[in-house]
Amino acid sequence: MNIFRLAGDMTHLMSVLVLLLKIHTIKSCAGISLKTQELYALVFATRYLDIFTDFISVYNTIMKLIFLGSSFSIVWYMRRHKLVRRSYDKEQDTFRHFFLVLPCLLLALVMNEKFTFKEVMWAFSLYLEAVAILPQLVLLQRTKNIDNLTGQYVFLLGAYRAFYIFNWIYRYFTEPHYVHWITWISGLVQTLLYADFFYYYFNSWKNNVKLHLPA
Amino acid sequence: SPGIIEHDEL
Repeated sequence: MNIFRLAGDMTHLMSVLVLLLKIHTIKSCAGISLKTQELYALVFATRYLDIFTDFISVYNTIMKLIFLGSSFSIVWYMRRHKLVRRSYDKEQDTFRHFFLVLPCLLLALVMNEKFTFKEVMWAFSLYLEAVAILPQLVLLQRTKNIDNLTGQYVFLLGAYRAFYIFNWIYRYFTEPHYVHWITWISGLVQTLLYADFFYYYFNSWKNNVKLHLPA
Repeated sequence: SPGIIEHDEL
C-alpha cells in the first residue's frame, strides 16, 4: 500500500459516503443519475466476486463490503424511498444502461487476463467503471443547477481516478512484476472522461462562482 | 501461486 493508493481509496470512499449522506440527510437525490448509480452497483457486484474466496487483507475485505453496501443503499434510496424517489430527475436521466453494458461485456469476453468467469467479470467491471459516469455527466449538462454536494461528488470521483494513476506509476517502478494493461488503459479512459468536468469545476472554484456547465 | 491472478486493488 502506497500513499497514492490510500489517497485514491479514501477519495473514492468519501465520494460514495458524501452522496449517501446527502441523500439520507436531505432526503433528495436531485441532480444524481440513477443510471450511473445502478451501473456502479453492477461494477462492484461483478468485481468483488472474489470477496469470500480470495483473501487479500482485512482492509480490502472491509472496503469491498463498504462499497457494495453503500452503492446498493444509494440505488435502494433512489428507487424505493418514498421521499427520495420523488426528487429524482427521471425525465432528464435518459441514458440507456444497455448501450454501455453490452459493449463492455463483449469487450470483456475478448479482452481478459484469463478466460474464466471471474476474470471475464473482473475485466467487465473495469470497462464498465470507465464509462459508468457518462449518464451522470449527461445529467449534469442538462440540469441547470448543480448543487455543491453533487459537484463535490464528481470531484471526489475524479480525484480517486487521478490518485490511482499515480499509484500505478509508483507500483510500476517499485514492483518488478506489476503490469496490468487492462486496468491501466480502462483507468486512463475513465480519468479522461472527467477532464472536461474538472476544467469547469476548477474555473468555478477559482472565480468563486456557482458551477455551471456549458450547453 | 502460479495461474492465479491477484487483484489486490479495489
